[in-house]
Amino acid sequence: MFEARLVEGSLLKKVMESIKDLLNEASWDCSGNGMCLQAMDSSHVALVSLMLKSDGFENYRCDRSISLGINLASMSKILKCASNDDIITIRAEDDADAITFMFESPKQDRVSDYEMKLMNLDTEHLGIPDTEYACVIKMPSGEFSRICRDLSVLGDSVIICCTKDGVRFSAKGDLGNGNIKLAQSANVDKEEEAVVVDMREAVTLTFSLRYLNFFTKAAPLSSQVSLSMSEDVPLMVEYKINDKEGDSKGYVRYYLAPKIED
Amino acid sequence: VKNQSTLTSFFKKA
Repeated sequence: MFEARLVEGSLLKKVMESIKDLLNEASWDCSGNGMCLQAMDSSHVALVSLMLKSDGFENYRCDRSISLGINLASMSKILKCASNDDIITIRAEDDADAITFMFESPKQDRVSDYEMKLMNLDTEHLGIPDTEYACVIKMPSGEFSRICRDLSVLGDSVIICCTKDGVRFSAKGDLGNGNIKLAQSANVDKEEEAVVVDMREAVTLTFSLRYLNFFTKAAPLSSQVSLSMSEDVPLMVEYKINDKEGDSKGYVRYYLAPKIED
Repeated sequence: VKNQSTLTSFFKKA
């Protein structure tokens, strides 16, 4: 038996919105630690690795580890039937061919449940090595979304250049070119508005804006995003999943293969 | 001209 109850159900709605445009289907791997999902997009350019920690749920029961194969578009549609303030419970029997979602209104005067068929998925997992990145950039997630959206006007790719002075995002195309420079915040009152660069070595890398724009769908989960880069390795974009009190419930991480010279 | 690489050239199958 697997059962997980999340009082702040909107977090699960936001998690689904952050992955459904990038992935068609994926397995939720449920264990005592929590619910994990790892999957690549169909072209193997981007990977999603997400974690919802068991202690982030108000109730969490997982008698034995199970893998729930899910059509993500279907799950997203069902979660849209939950109100933003609903409590969401996910339930699956061992060896079941279906998963149940229960939505309770805060006053418990409306309870709905939806059963969805599970899929048999042949999932292959990639081993992601622990990496000490040359640069880690933290910035407001809304700022990153805006940069990706604005530079998409000019081209398909963004060059991210991180030095001790700050970060520069550049794009060029038929109509011209554009640059956005962010300086490190000297002093900010609010931590979530800060731009912080932790740099061991300067890095310049090129990435597809199409994929970065998919990643920014996770911005509603977190006020800050971090970009971790080293020369010639995939970029890691991380949004932490925090509840209203700011406690960590997990993360959504995206990995994106760089554009490289042949 | 830069080309898009894939993740499978960086990460091994687990």
